[in-house]
Amino acid sequence: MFEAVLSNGSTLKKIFEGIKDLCTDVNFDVSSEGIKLQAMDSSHVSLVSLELHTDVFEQFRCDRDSMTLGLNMKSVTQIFKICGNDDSVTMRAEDEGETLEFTFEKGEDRVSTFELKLMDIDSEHLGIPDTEYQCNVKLPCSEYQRICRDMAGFGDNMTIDCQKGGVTFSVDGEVGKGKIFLKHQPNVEEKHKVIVTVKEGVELDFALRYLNNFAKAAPLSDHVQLGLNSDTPLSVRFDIEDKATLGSLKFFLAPKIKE
Amino acid sequence: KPGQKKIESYFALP
Repeated sequence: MFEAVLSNGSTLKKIFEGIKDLCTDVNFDVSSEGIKLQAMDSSHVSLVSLELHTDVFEQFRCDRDSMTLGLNMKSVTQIFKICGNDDSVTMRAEDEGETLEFTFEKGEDRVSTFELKLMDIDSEHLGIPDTEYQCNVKLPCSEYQRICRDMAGFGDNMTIDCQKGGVTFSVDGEVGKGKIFLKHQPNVEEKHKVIVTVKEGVELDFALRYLNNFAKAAPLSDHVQLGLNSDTPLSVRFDIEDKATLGSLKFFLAPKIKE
Repeated sequence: KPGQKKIESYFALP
C-alpha cells in the first residue's frame, strides 16, 4: 500500500500547475525514498523531472519496492481544484489497485475525497547525469517569470548570455531587438538576490514558449536556478519551498542550434 | 530558423 500525507496540499497543487501544460500523462514512481516523476513534452525537446523526498510529507508509507501510478494531468489538475490552499492532502493506493485516492481536509470540518482511475503509461526513463554547470544563475522566480513574459512579446527565442558580473537575456524579433541585464547582486535582501556564478561564459538560445511554460512553476519557491553549459540542455530548477532537502522540480530544455 | 535536437539525444537511456 502507498499512503502519503502532505499538510501543505498547495505544494502538490503548484507542482501539477507547473507541469500540466507540458505533459499530458505522467507516471508517479513511488518508493520508500519518496516520489519521482520524469516526463517529456510531446515534441521531446524538454524534460520534467520531479523529486519529492519523504521529508516533504508528514507521513509516508510505501510497502513495495516501487509502485508506478499513471496519472492524466488534466484529471489531476481538475481534482486539485477541490484542494483549498490550507488543505492537507492524503494520497492512497492499494498495491494492485486501479485508483489513486485523494483526500483533502481542512481540520475535521470539511473532508473531500476523489478516487482517480490510474492509467497504463509507456514511458522511457532517461539518465540525467549530475552535471556541473559552467554558469549558474539564481534569481527571484518573479523576475524569471517577468523576463520570459515580457520577452515573448517580441520574438520566439531568447538568448541567455551569462558572463562574470551578470546575465543578459535578449530577444531579436521582427519589430526590433531588446535585452535585459541582471547584475550579480549577492548583497541585497534575500528576495531581490541575483547570484551569477561563472566558470566560463556561456551564450545559448532557447524557445520562449518553453521558458514561459516552466515559469508556471514559479509559485513553488522564491528563487529559481538556471544551469548552463555550452551545447547541453538548460536546467531550470525550483527547489520545493526553496529547500533542496524537500525535493525539486527541474525542467531541461534543448538549446536552439544556430545555423 | 535554428533547429533543436531532441532531449533524448543529450540524456542517455540508463
